[in-house]
Amino acid sequence: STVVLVFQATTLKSLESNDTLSEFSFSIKRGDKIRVGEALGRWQDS
Amino acid sequence: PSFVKKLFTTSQARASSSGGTNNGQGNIFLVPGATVATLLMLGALHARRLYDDKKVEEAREKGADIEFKPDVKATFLRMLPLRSISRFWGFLTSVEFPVWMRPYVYKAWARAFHSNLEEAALPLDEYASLREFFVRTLKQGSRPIDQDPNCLVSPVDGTILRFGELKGVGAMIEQVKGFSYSVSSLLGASTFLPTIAEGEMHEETGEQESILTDNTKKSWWRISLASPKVQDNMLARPMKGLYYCVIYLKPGDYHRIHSPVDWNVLVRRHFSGRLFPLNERATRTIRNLYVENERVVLEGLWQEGYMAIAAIGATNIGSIELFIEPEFKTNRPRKKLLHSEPPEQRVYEPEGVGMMLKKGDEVAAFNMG
Repeated sequence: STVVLVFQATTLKSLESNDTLSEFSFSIKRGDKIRVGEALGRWQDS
Repeated sequence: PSFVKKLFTTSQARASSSGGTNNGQGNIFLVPGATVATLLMLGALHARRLYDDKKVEEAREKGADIEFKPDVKATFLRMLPLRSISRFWGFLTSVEFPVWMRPYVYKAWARAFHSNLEEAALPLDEYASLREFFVRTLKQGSRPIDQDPNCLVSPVDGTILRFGELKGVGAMIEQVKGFSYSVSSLLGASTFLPTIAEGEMHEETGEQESILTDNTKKSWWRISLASPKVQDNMLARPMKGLYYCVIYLKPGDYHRIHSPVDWNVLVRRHFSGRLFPLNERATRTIRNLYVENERVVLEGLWQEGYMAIAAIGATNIGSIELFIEPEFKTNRPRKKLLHSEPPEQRVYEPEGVGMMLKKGDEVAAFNMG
């Protein structure tokens, strides 16, 4: 069985350089084993 | 060996009863020969499969992407009544074991699929059947929830297959290299998934409303109030990114789904599809695997915006149980032959608020068959 999670999260876009400064970032790698309750990703307080 | 020995003895007995003629001697090796040849063939096929899987595993460890390669087995699987097979498997695994036998069966299962029996909430002899054992709860504290308020936690135990950001119109998730499926096909055409056009940005203003369909407009203002405020920093403006994560659960993993964040579940959608296996081999040989399989999608909103969890069933793990809707059942006999029926949808009351779930709450479970 498989679970797919789709979610929205805030990112920041710099008006000067047009670069995306992502606030949300994943804290996992492909192939990682993960358990319930462990962090998938974090975001900064804005 | 005892089976082969027995066959050999039987053949010898037949040969001696026929008087030990040359014809009789010709028959002596006929049955054992065929059996041995079949066993050798099966052994060779199994060895080849193990070798192929090992090569794929090694390639993946080296960072190589596994490519999509449809094969004959995938075509053959489409012809099998997998839903009926799944329900039969569920029936078999519901058979109760005698109490003395239970620990042996579950220990054997744990050895085969690397489960940690020490985490089981109950003593092994209290699980009446394999089906009951499979969906076991865990001892309190076995899965501590990350208390960082700025983190999104894993809803399941499993292996991370894919993750990333969805971009552009008609966002796609890669199944394996060379084949992708669309997110709206996975979640349903009536999804209120925010679609972001490439290069387009959405500020924390009324513009947000334009990216949502009419059925969510009522509830969106609540989230706008809860969302982070626009930063004072004039050099940056906030926009919403759309992210995804695909997690595969092996047969030995804990099979309950928990809430990844605090959120409001607004809609449940049920797609009564096929029940292909979901193992790694299937992902690289069966097209649209996740979009064709039976699945339950929970959609809602959290402090950052949209949130959806899609629980996808497989042949062995065919049914999905929802703790927030106990009367709901999946993997039922089909009434129609078509696989492209529209999904059955339920909007949770009160409309626009739905059911509130806290981070770490139990949401659903995968059952055998």
